[in-house]
Amino acid sequence: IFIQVYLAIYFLIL
Amino acid sequence: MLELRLVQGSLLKKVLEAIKDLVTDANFDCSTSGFSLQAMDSSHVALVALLLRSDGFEHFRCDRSLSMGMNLNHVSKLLKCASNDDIITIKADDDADTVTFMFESPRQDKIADFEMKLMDIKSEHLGIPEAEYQSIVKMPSQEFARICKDLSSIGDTVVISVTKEGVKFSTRGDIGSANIVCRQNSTVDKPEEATTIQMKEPVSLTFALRYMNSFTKATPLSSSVSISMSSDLPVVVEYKIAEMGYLRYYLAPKIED
Repeated sequence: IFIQVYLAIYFLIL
Repeated sequence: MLELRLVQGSLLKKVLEAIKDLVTDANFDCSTSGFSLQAMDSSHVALVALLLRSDGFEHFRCDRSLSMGMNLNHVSKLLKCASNDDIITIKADDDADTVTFMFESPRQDKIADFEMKLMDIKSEHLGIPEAEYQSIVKMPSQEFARICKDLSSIGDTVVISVTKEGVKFSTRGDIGSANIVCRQNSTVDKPEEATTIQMKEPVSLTFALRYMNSFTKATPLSSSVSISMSSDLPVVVEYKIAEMGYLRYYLAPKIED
């Protein structure tokens, strides 16, 4: 089973 | 005062077609460096980043930085009123709550202007660090679109694996599985038909095909696409916009539970 990762895990929210 | 005159108006039409299905509302940012947009899709999994540099416009006036919130479906509807060979001018006053799109026929015998209300959009702006990618694949954009479309008739996810042998796109679903391998062919006559692989380390990542297919709406913007991957980063799918900038899509991978 694959889980979708959110972008915010990688990038800083400014 | 903002006034941007784009001789190749069809570029803007193509940009809107490439992003309107992924993002509903977005802020277009204008500064002396150019016209840009950064927006995430509603599920916060994909991000689109557009840059049209100021020197790519025939006339570029932006007295002070401006952020203009627009509904992309509405912009797309307006731009459908422009012919492919029309010159498009975008105009706005500082602190205005409207933007005007002006379309001029190449012979200057038809001029249309459309005023659209701006929206107040609070969007999360993401800081994207510069990164060195483990593998960068450059391939014909139509080939990439074809692969994504073909694989989505079999599965929902694609595994993209880069090795020095080539790039492999794999999927599996209820009816079976599929693998498509593209090898380097940089000896072809036309550079836009080449597939090149810059690999520092092999990398393999899994992505939702639904998003990849959405990114391929940018195919008319560029004859080639580059796919940059690292095991600890979102993939970057980039379409260069000739002489002007780029349209980049970032997509977070799927990971095994």
